[in-house]
Amino acid sequence: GRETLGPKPRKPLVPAPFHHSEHFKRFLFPHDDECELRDFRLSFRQLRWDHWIVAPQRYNPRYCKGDCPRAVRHRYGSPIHTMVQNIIHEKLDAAVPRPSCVPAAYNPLSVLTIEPDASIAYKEYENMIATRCTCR
Amino acid sequence: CRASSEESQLTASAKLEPGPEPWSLLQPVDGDPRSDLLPPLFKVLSGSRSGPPRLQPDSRALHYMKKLYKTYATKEGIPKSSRSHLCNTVRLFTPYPLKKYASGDQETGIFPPADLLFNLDRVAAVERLLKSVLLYTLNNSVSFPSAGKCVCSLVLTEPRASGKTPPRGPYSVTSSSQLELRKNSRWIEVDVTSLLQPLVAASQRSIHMSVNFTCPTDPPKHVAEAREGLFGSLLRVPPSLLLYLNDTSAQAHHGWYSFRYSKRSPRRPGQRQGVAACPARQGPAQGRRAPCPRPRPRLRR
Repeated sequence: GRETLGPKPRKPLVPAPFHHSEHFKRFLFPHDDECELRDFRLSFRQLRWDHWIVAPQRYNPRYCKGDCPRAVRHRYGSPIHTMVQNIIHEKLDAAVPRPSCVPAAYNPLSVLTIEPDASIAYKEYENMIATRCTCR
Repeated sequence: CRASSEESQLTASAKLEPGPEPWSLLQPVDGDPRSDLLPPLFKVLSGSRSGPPRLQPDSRALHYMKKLYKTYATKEGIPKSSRSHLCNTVRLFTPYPLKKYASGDQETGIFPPADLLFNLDRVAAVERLLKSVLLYTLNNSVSFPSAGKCVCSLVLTEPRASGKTPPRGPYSVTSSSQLELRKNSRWIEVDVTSLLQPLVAASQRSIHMSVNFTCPTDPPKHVAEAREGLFGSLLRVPPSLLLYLNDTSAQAHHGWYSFRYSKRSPRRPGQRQGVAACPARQGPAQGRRAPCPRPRPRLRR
């Protein structure tokens, strides 16, 4: 919001009106369309897997969806590269895509299955439930 | 990353020509196509109809595994972090009884030798055996006044010898097992880990064993009555084989590993916040790294 200084007669520097409260609100309460974690509860019956996956009954893998704001560091812990990519997209070449909203951390899932030979297996799989989103 | 590049090629190729089922081409990184969620996931993505109807397991075995699941995981399916043991895989096998499972001789308290054949084909090469038990199911819960003591002898006989290797004679391992029976217990576990450890490590897929129990023939009256109930309900069902395993592949969850390495090493006063000495969340199967080197104590200036 700083005025650019030039040959023009020096005007007293008056910073552009900066709505702190607006920015603060946006910082704390992202808009609905911003990148965040969302639920998607599915039952293995929908995938027609209920004849071999005995447990859990319902599975919520969650997913990340939304626009990545320009100043991504403060909320998403994104690397500086993300802001560089944003600047390239906006200032230099729109063919370079904006940063994407993707999962950054996961939880494991325990699965009880009936194997083809009728044996029963309890297994724990890594990275099956998204727990946090980021912009990359 | 090999798997991910193959995945991208596969999804690309799946769009270009019908070709074989995409999921059948991708072998998981550890090369073991058996114990994995990937094949069925790709089957759904390729839209092919669900595979051949599966054999249905024994209902008692299924009941036991559902109880185990509730002990190990929450309703949403997340492993309970309160668990201390290392196993991230438990497999239950029901035997192919080689002959009709006879009922025992209740007077002398001697069980018949149960002749059992287990096919461990589903155990993957990346799964390490931690513990193994024979699981006897009681038809009704027997309340035993005190722990029974029986000697259980297990005789392993070589499965059908293939042409090359000369058949070894049967060899037996006698393990004396304390039959711990709690109130209203529905199951009896006989530990057979020492017997099966070498076989599972050698990737032996077919285990042929006969199990023989002998219990003291002059038990006190109350124990004899309770044992009567035990035999009556125990002898009719052949035991299942339970394997507690640690899957060392990358896609298996290693709760003990992340728990152990995620703890912050206590910072000493004056020590600067350095970069974590260990790779974060490097799964034990991806490149066997030496355990986290202990940082050398800093000299105080």
